[in-house]
Amino acid sequence: AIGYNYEKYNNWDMIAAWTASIAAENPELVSRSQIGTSYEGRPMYLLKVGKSGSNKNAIFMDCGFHAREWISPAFCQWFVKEAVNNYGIDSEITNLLNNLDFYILPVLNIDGYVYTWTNNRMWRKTRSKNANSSCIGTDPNRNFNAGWCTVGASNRPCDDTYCGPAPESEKETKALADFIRSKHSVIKAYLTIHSYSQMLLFPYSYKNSVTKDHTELNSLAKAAVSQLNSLYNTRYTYGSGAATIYLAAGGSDDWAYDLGIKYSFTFELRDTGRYGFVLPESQIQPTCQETFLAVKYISNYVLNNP
Amino acid sequence: VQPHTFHGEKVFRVIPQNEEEVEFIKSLATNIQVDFWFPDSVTQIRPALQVDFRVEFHQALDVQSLLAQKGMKYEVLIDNLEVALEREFDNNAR
Repeated sequence: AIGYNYEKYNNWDMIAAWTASIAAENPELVSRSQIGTSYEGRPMYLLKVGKSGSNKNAIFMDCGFHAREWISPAFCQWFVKEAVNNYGIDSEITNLLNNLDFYILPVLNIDGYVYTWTNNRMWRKTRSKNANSSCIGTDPNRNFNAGWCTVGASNRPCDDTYCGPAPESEKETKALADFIRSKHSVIKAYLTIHSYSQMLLFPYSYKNSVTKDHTELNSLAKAAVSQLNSLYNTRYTYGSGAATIYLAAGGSDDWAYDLGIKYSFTFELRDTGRYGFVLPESQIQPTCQETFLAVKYISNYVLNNP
Repeated sequence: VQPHTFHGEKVFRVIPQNEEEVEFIKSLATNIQVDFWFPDSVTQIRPALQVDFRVEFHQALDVQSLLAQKGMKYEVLIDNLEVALEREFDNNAR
């Protein structure tokens, strides 16, 4: 990973090779596993970041749900790099990695991400074939069993927010859900990284009612956003998905929360539309630096409030 | 399959002020190939929520004149998407 450029967008081959090298170069802190394969057969690599130890709680963070949101995978790569490089140097990071494990899924929708590099930069969904339709793909963030396909999603395969033929119909979403289910006694927080619009959202999105933990999640989001804002004065809004933007069923954050993972958040990274999905590489560093502060804050809170 | 290029494609922003303007955007989306950037889909549009959407080159002028006829204020966020995509890779370390 030495020489790997975290301040540019990397294609899937680069990211896949990076997962191997970052693990090989940091055996004390990073291990790589595979939680499944994508529809087109690509390996879904997962990195476990943390000092080996028993009975540790964990935080799960995924990137790359929507293929065109390139800043999202860039953040997951940045996060691993920062964590590894600051272990033993920054006391906060060292304490976090000694006491928590971070499961990092650099790209969930690998086939879609590859497609944005090779065919259509504006592609969003997975690349699975739909029965009885020539239209391709399902929206992975409408495919979870959380109010599935009831609101803010479409049951038409040609639509960008197609919820799929069934919950977890996609190999990618089922692999993620299976892994989290298998570890859900230790996973205390779920973070999913998207773009754009500069928001920090928490459940629910599939209904207007608030969760039983709304007050706590709202104050945690407020504090995390304040941390993020402190670096470059980037303004984020925060709140429950339904109230902050719109109703949208089948999201992974709602599903994780209903599974029992209380600290469940969706980050919508930079920007607010000036570039949208075409965020220049020159903004990767500031975006990742500020987001890292927010994730670090949430992680500390989770560590102290399991 | 040839990679899709985005020459002359534009990204617009409108903020519908009322249900009538929401319906206008929805009807636009039924007649023109619209790629919604925000919100994710036409069903989530509501008054006062910004709507960002991409249209292809051959329909961009139609969209602008339809919005003007409707008297809806709009902003062109990205005037030529292909140019923006080329500028995306601005980290000279490449």
